[in-house]
Amino acid sequence: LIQARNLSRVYRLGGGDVHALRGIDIDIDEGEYVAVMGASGSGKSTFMNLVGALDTPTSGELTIAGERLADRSPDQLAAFRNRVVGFVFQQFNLLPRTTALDNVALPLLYRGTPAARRQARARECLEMVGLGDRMDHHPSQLSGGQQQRVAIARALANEPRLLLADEPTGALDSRTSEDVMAIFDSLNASGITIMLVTHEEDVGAHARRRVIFRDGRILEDRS
Amino acid sequence: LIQARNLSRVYRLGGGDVHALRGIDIDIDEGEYVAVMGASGSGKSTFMNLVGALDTPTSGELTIAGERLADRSPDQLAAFRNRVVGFVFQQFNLLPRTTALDNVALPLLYRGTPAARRQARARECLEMVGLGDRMDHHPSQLSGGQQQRVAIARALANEPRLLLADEPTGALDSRTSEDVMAIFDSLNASGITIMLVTHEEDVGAHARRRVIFRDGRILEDRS
Ligand SMILES: Nc1ncnc2c1ncn2[C@@H]1O[C@H](COP(=O)(O)OP(=O)(O)OP(=O)(O)O)[C@@H](O)[C@H]1O
Ligand SMILES: Nc1ncnc2c1ncn2[C@@H]1O[C@H](COP(=O)(O)OP(=O)(O)OP(=O)(O)O)[C@@H](O)[C@H]1O
Ligand SMILES: [Mg+2]
Ligand SMILES: [Mg+2]
Repeated sequence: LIQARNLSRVYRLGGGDVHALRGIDIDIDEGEYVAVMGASGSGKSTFMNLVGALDTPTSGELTIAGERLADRSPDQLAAFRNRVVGFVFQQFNLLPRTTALDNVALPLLYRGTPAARRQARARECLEMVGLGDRMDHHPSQLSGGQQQRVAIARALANEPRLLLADEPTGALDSRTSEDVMAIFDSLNASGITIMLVTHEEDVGAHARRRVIFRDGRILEDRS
Repeated sequence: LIQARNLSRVYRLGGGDVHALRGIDIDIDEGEYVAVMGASGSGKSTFMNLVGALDTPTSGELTIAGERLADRSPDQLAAFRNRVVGFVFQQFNLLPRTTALDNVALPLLYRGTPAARRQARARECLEMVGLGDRMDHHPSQLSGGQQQRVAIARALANEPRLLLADEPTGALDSRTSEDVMAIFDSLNASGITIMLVTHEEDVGAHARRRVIFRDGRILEDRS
């Protein structure tokens, strides 16, 4: 499903270049369950953003679900993302003046799902993460862990083929964390490919493969 | 140092009231090292915001360093915070168009510290958290864990008497997390009072007292 060859990403800044990814080679098959780990600043989110077509590499190749992403326009990438990917952002990226329900419904709105179906699916996803009683709250009216769960619900709304989750339990207590991992486990059991960044061993243990990043490279890749 | 009596906070929303804190009674002495834990949505951040004078209670009393906060104007509360408190926010709250260095220097600017001293102190705090080579980056040019460390450095800049940290290691790998906790441990050993919210047992173990929140109340308080 995912194939990266010599994938690199350099951020060019006034003060000097940051080599965030240095020649990544990796293959991830459909249905895999991968944990991405490594020190702060080692390139995990940069890698996730490339795989999720939210960013473009400086060099190297990336093919996802048969699409060579380098050949696509921004609009085509957005449509591809909407169809294939569910993304839980490390910083949630919720729309601030929008209710939890409408935040979760956004991917469905983008794909043209009718209103009644959108609302029903968004409600279902919020209930799955235990926020059935917070649907009309705005993000600033939610706790940190509740905002994270809205971000998770939104990633699931469109029934993605590939779920990319960047530290999805970072703001959650252990009990809520287990509930979320149980959802991810059952999604993977039903065939969805999951790649999640985590720095928690307990969370990483749910995956069947662990990829460890260090200084923009893959240090270790174990199944 | 901190005394709360029957402290309550109700958020009034169109759809109904949220009783985030329900009659909290707690005393925290100078020099204590307290871990605040509990499920997502149980009131931890709400409590921290009240203690840090960032929010006002709906009812009950809160006295910090001898100041009855209810008697103070917003300007007086801001001056009090700047003098006494260092706050690491759950969502970091960094200024987006400002470098890491200037973000960290902000509390010193507010208190009138001269420019040369401000820069030197901010640089020192950033080096303490391992970001000496990221000083001129803006928040969007930093990884999640790097942003969190800038927030930590900023909380330490003014040498606060009371350090309030809301999930300070949430975005950090275990190694970086240990480095940060070592800083907190040494600050506490030098007399600074620390209250930190965490959902990680390993982090909570550094504290000498654990307070567990549930549904807006204190369920357990153990030393
Ligand atoms: N501004 C607000 N308006 C309305 N409700 C709010 C607001 N802020 C928080 N809440 C609600 O108050 C309750 C307590 O929130 P709080 O942020 O204190 O929880 P928390 O213990 O810090 O949770 P977490 O571990 O997820 O960060 C939550 O149920 C939340 O939905
Ligand atoms: N927009 C940007 N401009 C410049 N440098 C950047 C930018 N985004 C990230 N970086 C740098 O690239 C490196 C990798 O960042 P990345 O966000 O991928 O790390 P990460 O492994 O996700 O870290 P964390 O665990 O802290 O979230 C970091 O050193 C960071 O400072
Ligand atoms: Mg990251
Ligand atoms: Mg919180």
